[in-house]
Amino acid sequence: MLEGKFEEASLFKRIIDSFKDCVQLVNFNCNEHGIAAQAVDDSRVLLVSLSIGTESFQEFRCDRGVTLGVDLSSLSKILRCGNNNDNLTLIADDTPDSVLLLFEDTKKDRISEYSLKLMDIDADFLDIEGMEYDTVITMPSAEFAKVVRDLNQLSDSLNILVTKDTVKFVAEGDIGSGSVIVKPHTDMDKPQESVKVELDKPVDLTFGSKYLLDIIKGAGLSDQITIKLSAETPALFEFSLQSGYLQFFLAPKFNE
Amino acid sequence: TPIQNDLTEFFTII
Repeated sequence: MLEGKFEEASLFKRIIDSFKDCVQLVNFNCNEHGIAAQAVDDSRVLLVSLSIGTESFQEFRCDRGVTLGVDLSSLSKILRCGNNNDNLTLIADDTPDSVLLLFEDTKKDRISEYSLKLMDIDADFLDIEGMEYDTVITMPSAEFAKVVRDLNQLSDSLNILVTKDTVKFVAEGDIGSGSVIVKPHTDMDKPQESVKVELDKPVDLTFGSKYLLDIIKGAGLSDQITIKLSAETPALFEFSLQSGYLQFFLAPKFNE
Repeated sequence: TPIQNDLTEFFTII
């Protein structure tokens, strides 16, 4: 049986909002370590990997592994019915055909209960373990989101070039071109504003802007984003949770 | 124009 209680429904809402627009059908695998999910978008270019550790819950128990096959658009409808600061408890039995969502308003003694029908989802599962990366960038997620939104206006591709001293984002399109250079720095007063670049090898990669626009929807989850890049391999964009993470793996574009 | 790759070119389907 699964019983996972979030102190605030807003956390689960924000997690689901971060990837519901790029994938629709998702198997949530629940066990004693928490809730995990992997899903690939229809074009097989973007992969979402989620882990919500038990520490992200106020209370968590899951004695036996349970898989919840969920249509995220249906789940979102139900999540909108709860208030952000309600307690939210997810409840499912060992062989569930539905999951119960219980919203409790701790101040007003209002309890709302919704049941979401589950689905059998037959999805590909990709082996994403063991990747090695040439460079790891950590920067403010809001700053990365702005760069992606700004340069998206110029081109449907975004080029990321990383050298020892700079991260350069470049877009070249029909109306013109644009670039943003971000340099590593440490902000002692606001560590979340710092930019850090670890580099084994310089990297020059190109990504589809529309997928990056999906990825930056995770910026509300974490002040910082970690970007891991390697020549000619998918990039990893990661938002940390208090316990767990939301990762996006994005296949690059290559020149012909 | 750069060509968009597919993730399955890099990751094995389990």
